[in-house]
Formats: sequence, C-alpha cells, structure tokens
Amino acid sequence: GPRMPHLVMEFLRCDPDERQLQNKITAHLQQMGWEKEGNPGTFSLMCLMADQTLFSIVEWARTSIFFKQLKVNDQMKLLHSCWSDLLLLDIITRQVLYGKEGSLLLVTGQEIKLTDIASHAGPTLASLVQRGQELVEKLHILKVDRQEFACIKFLILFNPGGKQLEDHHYIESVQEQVEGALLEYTLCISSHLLGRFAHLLLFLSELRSLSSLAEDYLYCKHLSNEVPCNNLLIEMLHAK
Amino acid sequence: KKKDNALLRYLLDKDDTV
Repeated sequence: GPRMPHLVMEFLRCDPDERQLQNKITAHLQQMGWEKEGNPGTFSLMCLMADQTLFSIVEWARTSIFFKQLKVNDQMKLLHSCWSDLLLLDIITRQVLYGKEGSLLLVTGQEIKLTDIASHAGPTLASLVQRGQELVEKLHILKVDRQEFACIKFLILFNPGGKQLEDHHYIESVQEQVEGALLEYTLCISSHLLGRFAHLLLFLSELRSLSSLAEDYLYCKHLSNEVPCNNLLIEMLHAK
Repeated sequence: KKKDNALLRYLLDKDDTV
C-alpha cells in the first residue's frame, strides 16, 4: 500500500473494530428485549441504535490520541458541537465501506431496503435519507478508505470554531496536524494534485449541513415525544 | 446546566479518578 503518515496509522489504531461494535450493540439491544429479526424498521429502534452508537463515539473520543489530554470541560464542548456530525459520519462510513447499494446497513449488521424506508417516511425524513444516499454515492465513486474516514473523524472532533475553549490553541494545532496528515495521505494515493483532498473537505461541509438538518428533525421528534427515552441522545439534543 | 450534561460528564470523567 501507499506510504502511510504516522498520524494516520495512529488514527486507525484508535478506530473501534466494526465487528466488536456490532456485537456489543446487538447484545445490548437483545438485553433490552429487541428481537434480532424483529421489527428493525421502527423509529424507536433506530433511536436506540443511535444512542448506543453515541456511547461508542464518546468512548472512542475519550481514549483517542490528542483528545485524552484535554480537560473534561473542553472535551464536552467539542463533543456537544459535533456529536451529530460524528453520528452521521458513522452511518455513512458503514455504507461506503461495508454496505450494499439500495439498502441501509445498520450498526447491528441488519439491512433495511431504502425503498422500505422511503415508503414509511414523511417528506423530511425521506429527503434526509435521499441526501445521505447522495453523499454515500459520492464517497463510493471517490473510493474513500478507512484511513481517510479515520482522519475525517478527527477533523470533525477537533473543530475549534465558535466555542469558548480553554485549550483553544492546542485544539487548533491538532486540527492543523490532522489536516496535514490527511493531505499527505491523499497525495500519496491519488495522482490528482489536491483534488482528492478538496473533495474530502467539501464532503465534510456537506456532512455538517446534513447532520444539522438531521439534528433539527430529531429535536422536533423529541419535542413531540416520539424519541424514546435514550439517555445520551436526549442529553445531546438538549446541549445546544 | 451542568446537571443537564451529567451523563456525558460521567462518561468522560469515569476513568480519570483511577
């Protein structure tokens, strides 16, 4: 393979194992009484999965390089402002790396046909799914790999913009280091000078705008009491 | 406001006391 920047290897090392995550969350849902082949299309099951995925995201961040050096107050500020980006990135990454066309691969390994989702979804959810699908297709064409996704996760986490951070300079310097590592990596694997890197940064901004819409959608669902009592998900929805 | 974020704080803090 291409020569990999040291930092990119470190990011990969921090990345949780997909199979372990799948087993952990499946076991948790079964413990809560959800049948594996039950009714995975329900909105509340998706919320439970999102909630459990959030736990894994916090655990990933907490044990990751750079983040664990921060004070808890800064850690909370960073996570509060990017949790929905990270959640959406998790879903999109799974589709690009392991998913099949025309279906949504869940964190538990179950698959739902996109046509089934579309037939049950209202206009807002249908449009969110459609836009997410377009992002997945773009990344498929670019053949974005695990290394790049791992870098993007850190770019999302270490976003110093608009927050009252104690360690602002440190967070800014980490962001620069991550960008540098991603740029170096994309230059190694792509002959199109800067093109690939620019595409990935564009994806990042599209992801942020979509996750912001998804967060609004979830918040509305929460206000109408349709989000089941998922501790971390609700807490994050209240954070903004 | 801190109470609202009790779970996240707990998750981030839990091993720091070990």
